[in-house]
Amino acid sequence: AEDTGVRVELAEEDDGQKSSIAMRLCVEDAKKLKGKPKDNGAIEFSFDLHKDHPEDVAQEMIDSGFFQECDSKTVAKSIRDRVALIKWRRERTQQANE
Amino acid sequence: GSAMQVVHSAGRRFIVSPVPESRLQEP
Repeated sequence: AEDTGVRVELAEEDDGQKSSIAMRLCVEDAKKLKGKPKDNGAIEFSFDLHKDHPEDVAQEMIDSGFFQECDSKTVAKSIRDRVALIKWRRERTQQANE
Repeated sequence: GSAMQVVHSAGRRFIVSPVPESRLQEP
């Protein structure tokens, strides 16, 4: 994935079954963001792979004051990339099982 | 420090925990 300065990773092991999964977002390089993030903490949240959209979660983080509006695309992209990877891995596991 | 919890009006919960300084300086 492209280096956005924001890293999103799984906060729990993916059992490949549940739709809602815990994820963790960390700012790795604040210089890559246009605005100043609130702090350098890790933000843990749950993401529903079937219902949630990365753009909405990014906007919620901005509403909550973690990031500035100008970084919404960067945050959304970081989440989207990770979600795509999780989905891809699940598909591959499913194919292997069949 | 301890973790802080923020609940967005949409219902999603964000749990913020401080990252140790040493980890931030890793390449």
